[in-house]
Amino acid sequence: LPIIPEIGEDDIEIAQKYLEKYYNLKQKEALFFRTKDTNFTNSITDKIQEMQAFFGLQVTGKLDSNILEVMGKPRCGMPDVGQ
Amino acid sequence: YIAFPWSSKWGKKVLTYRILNYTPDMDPDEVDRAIERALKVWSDVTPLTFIKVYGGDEADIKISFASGYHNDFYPFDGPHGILAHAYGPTDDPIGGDAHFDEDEYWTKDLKGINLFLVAAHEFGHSLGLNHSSVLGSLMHPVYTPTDRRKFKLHQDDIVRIQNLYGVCVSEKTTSTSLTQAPTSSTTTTCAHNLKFDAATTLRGEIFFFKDSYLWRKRFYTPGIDHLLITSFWPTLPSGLQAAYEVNEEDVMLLFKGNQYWAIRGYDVLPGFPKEIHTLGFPGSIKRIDAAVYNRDTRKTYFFSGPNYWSYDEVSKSMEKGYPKRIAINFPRVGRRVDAAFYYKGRFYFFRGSKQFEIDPKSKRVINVLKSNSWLDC
Repeated sequence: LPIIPEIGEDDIEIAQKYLEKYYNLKQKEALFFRTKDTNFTNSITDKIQEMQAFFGLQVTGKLDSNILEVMGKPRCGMPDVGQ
Repeated sequence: YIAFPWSSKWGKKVLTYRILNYTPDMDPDEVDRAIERALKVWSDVTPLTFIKVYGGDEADIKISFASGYHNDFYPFDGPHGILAHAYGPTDDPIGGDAHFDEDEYWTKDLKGINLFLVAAHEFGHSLGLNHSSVLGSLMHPVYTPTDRRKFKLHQDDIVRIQNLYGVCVSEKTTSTSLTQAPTSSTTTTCAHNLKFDAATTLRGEIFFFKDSYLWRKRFYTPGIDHLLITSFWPTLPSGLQAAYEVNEEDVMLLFKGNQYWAIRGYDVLPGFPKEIHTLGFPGSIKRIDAAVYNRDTRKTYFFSGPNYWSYDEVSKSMEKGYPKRIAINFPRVGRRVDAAFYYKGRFYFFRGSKQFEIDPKSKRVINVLKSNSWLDC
């Protein structure tokens, strides 16, 4: 329901783990996530876009409240894309 | 084959399953029934048959409850987050197995995590399906609480499982009911003839209801969400007919038939649903078509058939002198209203595929728009 979450380092860590687990993001690529730099590498932006497309969100390639909201929902532990 | 490169499908039509252990959250009988029903979801639309085995017998699908690390390199993560996982068909002993996170609170209803819904999803993996991006499908990865009695397998799931195993001989007789819900899809958002069941503001956003779904219009982020109503309020019925928000009380009222629910956030307030006659409607009124709260006057208009009533939200009583005719007091709107909301000093009434922007004081139509003008069409 309506809230305006701020995107902090915790959110970035959650996003990193989520994309590793469900979208086959390689840990090497994910190191960029550990800084608060939002200019992610192309591969990370691709993964964010892939997830946004999968969930029918607006495809921006950026972490925003919509994608973080989806990441916070209970779900199945199987990946959404292939390894 | 994307999610399970090692698997495709079982090479047989009769599969065995075995429940290795039981969650303490539910009676064993309840677990048995939830598992049986979850497997039946798939056997109803395919030629597959599932047979339960006991004791030391090997089984194609082994079902277990476990916490944290549980010997498969994919540990669970405590309450919420990951609920369960399952392995696709393979000759490996783990193939087909379904593991459920014991740190969840498993229930037969929607008080906790509904075992039937999660098991039905996991058994889709056990049979070889990967995740679906189709909203409302069983194989969508996010848990969507749904009353089991209202559960119907989505057409997307049916098509995909039948691509693997074929059609059940008796499927023609069952598929009609199985494919009817959910009845709305994202493709209808910009349909020229889109009609809403109900509409309301909610905490600064606008919600439009139709069948099992709602559209959520936000203003601080772009895009429109299209969601199952049950993803927010699992116990509410589909086909809601009227809605409004009393901003000062942070309460949303939702109507269907002669009942209404008061909602705050995710919660249905205690004591609801109540009968609409407790609001002061005559016994002849069986449903409300639309409702709109004017926060400037603190009055709510209720529309039913060709008439409307005015309800004082301060005194919690129906005003005298009503009902009045919609067509007479709101010229150009017509003889009925399907949905309505109040936003920034204007009423927005919906009838069919039309939307009327109205000045609340003069009750005059200022603008006529398409019904879906709020949905980025």
